[in-house]
Amino acid sequence: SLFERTSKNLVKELGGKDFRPVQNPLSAHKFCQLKLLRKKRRTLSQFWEQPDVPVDHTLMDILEPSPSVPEPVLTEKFVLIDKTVWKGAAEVDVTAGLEVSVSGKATQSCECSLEVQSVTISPWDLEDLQKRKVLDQEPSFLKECRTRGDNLYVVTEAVKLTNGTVLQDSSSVAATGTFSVPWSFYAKSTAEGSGLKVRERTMTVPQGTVMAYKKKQLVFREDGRAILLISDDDKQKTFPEMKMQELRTSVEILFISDDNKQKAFSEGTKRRPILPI
Amino acid sequence: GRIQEPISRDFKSLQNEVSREMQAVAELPRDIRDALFHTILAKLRDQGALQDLTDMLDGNLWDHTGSFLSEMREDSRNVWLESRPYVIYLLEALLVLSDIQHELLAWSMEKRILPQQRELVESILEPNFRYPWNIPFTLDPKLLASLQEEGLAVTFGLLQECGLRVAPDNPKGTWDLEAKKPLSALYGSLSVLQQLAEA
Repeated sequence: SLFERTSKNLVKELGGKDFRPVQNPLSAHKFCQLKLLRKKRRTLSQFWEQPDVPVDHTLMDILEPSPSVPEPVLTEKFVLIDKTVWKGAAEVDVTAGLEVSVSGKATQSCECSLEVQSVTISPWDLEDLQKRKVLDQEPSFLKECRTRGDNLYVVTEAVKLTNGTVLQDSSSVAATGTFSVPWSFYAKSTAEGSGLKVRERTMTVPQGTVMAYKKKQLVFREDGRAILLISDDDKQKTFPEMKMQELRTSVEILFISDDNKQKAFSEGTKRRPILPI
Repeated sequence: GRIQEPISRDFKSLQNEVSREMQAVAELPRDIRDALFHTILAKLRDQGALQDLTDMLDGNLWDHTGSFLSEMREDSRNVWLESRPYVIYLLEALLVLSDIQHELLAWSMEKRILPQQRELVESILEPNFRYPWNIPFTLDPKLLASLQEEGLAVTFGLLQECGLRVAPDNPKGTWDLEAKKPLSALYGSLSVLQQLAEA
């Protein structure tokens, strides 16, 4: 879409691979600073990855109340003027068994002027947030994320439009030559007779729309209360699985006499008698 | 000039992965395939409903939510749950795509042009899958000819939304590495939906 293409271009200009483009203007407000996102940790295909899904809650919603409120840090405004003209194929010539003979120029252009500003969080506030405790009573959305084994992320930086902006793109085909083709699309171009077909799209995006964001993964520490914000490398799990040590103390482990197994489990394990099955 | 990716990531592997899913779906009873097809078609135009369905199937949440599954007869529900992995595979692929693509896919499902679209997507992916930069390609006129006017526009809409530089007026396009994942997801979606549609 026009919006997605613009936000992707903006991310390229921002240069940081940590920035992610927002894909849909209607859900852009869900990627504001400190909003929570979830993402499936395991997917059934190795050829695509799941998008970040906003959960309609902020980080503050899962932390115990505190008098200190993180102050947003605003960067300087900057303007990006993007005028892209793409000449897909200067000359289009196709000859196939379907009597196709097309010759012409195809041009696509995209033009916009964006004034954006980044809203981020100071390192001190970030550190402070990591010391905060998670609410004793786990909100239902957290339980569901835990059940599914999702990972959670928090938006730490959002790039917003400081003005309402009109996005625009157009594509045109200047065609010459004959079109003795069975495909109605090409035939339609000739039928129009002008030899030039232009399509224009414009979209007005309101001030404050988030175009791109940075996120950090949320990891619950072992005591289940404090949180830790780390990088977005996706290598950790938000909800840590129970460690073997915890399993040993919380579950009665009965094991059949096997030297290797005994060795593996004996250290730090309370030995229990083997009961008959 | 090709990406040195693990063998498991070449186009053949994608084809194998998708074929496995198609095979599994083909083995489902006809009425279940039909029900799945229509359920997904009904939810395609609502991104939230699609996400909810995935979450429900993915997180074993059907028994304590007022979902359509919890209200189903037990035998029907069991069949749904048995087909869960294949449905989740399809839903995961669909969720990679945009709202606009969901609309276009729903239209394509109604018009029964999924096989032609799948073949076209395959013809783009197969030769370009390993290239990491922008390279030009030409679409096979025979594959384009198999789609009618509106079908062609819808199919090009699907491709453009993946990030490919193509236009219905022009059989030439440009491959873009950024389009690879969404295009693969589109290929997976079209393949499994096509299999369901055959019911």
